[in-house]
Amino acid sequence: LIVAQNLTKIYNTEEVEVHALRGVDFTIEEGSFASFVGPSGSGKTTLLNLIGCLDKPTGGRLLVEGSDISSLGRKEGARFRGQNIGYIFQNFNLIPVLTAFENVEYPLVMVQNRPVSERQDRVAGLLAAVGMADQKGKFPDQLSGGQKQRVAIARALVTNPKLVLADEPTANLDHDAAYGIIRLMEKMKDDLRTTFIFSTHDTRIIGEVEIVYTLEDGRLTGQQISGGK
Amino acid sequence: LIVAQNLTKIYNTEEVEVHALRGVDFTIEEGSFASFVGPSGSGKTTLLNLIGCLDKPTGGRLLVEGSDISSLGRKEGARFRGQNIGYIFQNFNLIPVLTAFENVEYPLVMVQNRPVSERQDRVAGLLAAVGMADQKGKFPDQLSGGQKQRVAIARALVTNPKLVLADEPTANLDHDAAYGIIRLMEKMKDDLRTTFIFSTHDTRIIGEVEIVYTLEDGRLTGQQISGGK
Ligand SMILES: Nc1ncnc2c1ncn2[C@@H]1O[C@H](COP(=O)(O)OP(=O)(O)OP(=O)(O)O)[C@@H](O)[C@H]1O
Ligand SMILES: Nc1ncnc2c1ncn2[C@@H]1O[C@H](COP(=O)(O)OP(=O)(O)OP(=O)(O)O)[C@@H](O)[C@H]1O
Ligand SMILES: [Mg+2]
Ligand SMILES: [Mg+2]
Repeated sequence: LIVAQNLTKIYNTEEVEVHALRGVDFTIEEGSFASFVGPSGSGKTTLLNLIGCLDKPTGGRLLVEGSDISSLGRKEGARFRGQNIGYIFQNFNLIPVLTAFENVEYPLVMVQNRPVSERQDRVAGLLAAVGMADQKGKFPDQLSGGQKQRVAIARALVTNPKLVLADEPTANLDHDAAYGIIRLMEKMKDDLRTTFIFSTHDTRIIGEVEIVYTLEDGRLTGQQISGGK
Repeated sequence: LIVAQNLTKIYNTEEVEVHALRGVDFTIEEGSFASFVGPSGSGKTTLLNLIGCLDKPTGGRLLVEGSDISSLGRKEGARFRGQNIGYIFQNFNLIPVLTAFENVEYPLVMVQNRPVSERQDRVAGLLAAVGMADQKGKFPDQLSGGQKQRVAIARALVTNPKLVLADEPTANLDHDAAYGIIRLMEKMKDDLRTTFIFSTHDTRIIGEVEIVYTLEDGRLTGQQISGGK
């Protein structure tokens, strides 16, 4: 369960004060398949960064899985994220010195400390599920844009997190690869009650989610239940 | 005019030899509005890198504007690109220590050596045309994904190049921003006979181009004249 109350975020830079989120309120139930949509610059990534404990709100409250994450320190936030959340970054954020395989394996090593044999099977399975099995030995700078994006998706799903935050996860993917990812995520939602929250412009995702929240200039201006799966 | 004859590209890494392009042939007329499409990993970015003199072919010939660019050295290639081509990178490739304004102004300073007053008007005009006028003083890490993409687009168009290579230019843009960019580009094609070559999965672009080339696994498998503008 995720509850936002009067959530605000102001970026202070020397030149300007940016009100990226201006008092946002919503509740997202466990096992939801939901998406935030809205114009470029409307605050979608900012909101996902707050829910993902990657940044602190300026005001308001944010409850995730019962914890008030708006009050967590940096270290506690990182631990909470590692144990509960899978994050797919808009710019992928892969570790350049690790191969595709090692990037996907990383959360299993760092967070969950699983034995090697279990890790190898899980990583290989997920790379195959996103169509990247034969690219596992490559480094990020040897991969295409959509290949990097799929490695980032596999990495976020590998720990079977309760909550997945996916920022434009299909922006660089063709039709078949995009629907392959959406089906993979829907299966996790159906089998494991994983909650998925997307930020996207992609109508292929918007057509498959149950609820669409519209952000405009840092405000929630609409909420629509749709016919998705 | 762009002519490719039996164009091949092989990436050699320690682990593996990747045949990214396997003998591609095509002719693109001046003033075209054309797009390469195809699955993630099919060779679209690789092909745009060759046409844009950012990389050398492994075999075959590539003629751009009458020059055999497959035989140009690194420096000559960079000069040719600076004078004839505007390139919109799939990962934007903005200079982190320059503001949005300075990033767009950069090609006018480095390549065309225009007087300051002329530069300022041109940069301001293009930033406004992509909806980024009020973000001009920000650095790339203070911009959203789609805002960075629009700065990268403005930078590629600012020198009025003969040829624009656009790699997934609308991947992070909402409906209105995406069509704003497409209209801006169509106007340049109509007014200045600028040639536009896209690499994309975005049906919003595919629906507006005149000709679609399909790449699959490094081969050109289809060419379709469509009803675009
Ligand atoms: N520097 C490199 N070293 C090795 N292999 C590479 C390198 N760059 C690209 N490749 C490989 O070449 C193939 C084509 O890559 P390319 O980036 O051209 O694909 P693409 O069609 O642009 O894909 P996408 O739609 O995902 O952006 C891919 O399999 C990729 O892994
Ligand atoms: N570090 C920062 N410093 C200052 N302003 C910022 C920073 N990060 C984001 N912003 C601004 O906050 C606003 C919201 O940005 P955000 O990245 O959340 O938008 P978005 O909805 O994800 O956009 P897009 O669809 O283009 O990715 C934008 O105007 C952006 O310029
Ligand atoms: Mg964003
Ligand atoms: Mg590409």
